[in-house]
Amino acid sequence: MFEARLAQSAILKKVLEAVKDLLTEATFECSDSGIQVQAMDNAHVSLVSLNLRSDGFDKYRCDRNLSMGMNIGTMTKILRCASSEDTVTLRAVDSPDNIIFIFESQNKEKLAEYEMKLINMDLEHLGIPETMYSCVVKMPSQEFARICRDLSQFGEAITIACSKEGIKFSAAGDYGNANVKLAQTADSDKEEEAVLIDMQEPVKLTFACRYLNSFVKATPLCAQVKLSMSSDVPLVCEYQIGEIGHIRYYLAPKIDD
Amino acid sequence: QTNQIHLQEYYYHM
Repeated sequence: MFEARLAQSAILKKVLEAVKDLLTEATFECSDSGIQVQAMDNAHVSLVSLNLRSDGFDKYRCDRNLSMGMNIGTMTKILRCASSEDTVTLRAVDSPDNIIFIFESQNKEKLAEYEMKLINMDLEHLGIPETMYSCVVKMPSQEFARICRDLSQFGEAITIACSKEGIKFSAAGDYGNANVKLAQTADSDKEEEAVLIDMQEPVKLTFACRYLNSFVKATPLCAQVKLSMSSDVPLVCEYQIGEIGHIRYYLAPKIDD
Repeated sequence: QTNQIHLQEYYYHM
């Protein structure tokens, strides 16, 4: 028996919106410790790693480890049927063919059940070595989303250069070029608005806008985003999900010919 | 000219 309940479906709705651009299907691995998803996009350029800890749920029970292959498009459609304030319960038997989503309104007067067929998937798991990153930047997630959107108008890629002074985003294309510099905030009274840079060595890396613009769909999950970068290794773009877990996106850089 | 690298060039299959 697997059962996981969240008091408000809003978190799960936001998580689905944050992955649906990149993933068509994914395996949800459920165990005593929580729910984990690791999946690459079709082009194998980016990877989504989602972790929801069991102690972050209002109720969590997982008698046996389960790997449930889910169609993300269908799951997104089902979650859209829930109001943000609805309680959501995920339920499956031990060797499931289906998973059931149960939405209950706050006043308990409406109860909706949606059953979704599971799919068989080859579990493809990438090992990600422990990495000491040259630059770790924390900045407002809305600012990051805005910059990615704005610079995407100028080119297909954004170059991120990080030094002690700050972080610079730039894009160049046929119509011209653009760059946005953010300085490290001197006093961060408001933690959510702070730009913090932890730098060992300066880095300069180029990434495809398309993927960055998919990652920023996670913006509603967290006021801050953490960008971890080292020369010639994938970017890690991380959003905390309340007290329950995190979503990390890994993106391989583009390199000069 | 820039080329897109794939993740498998950095991370290994388990």
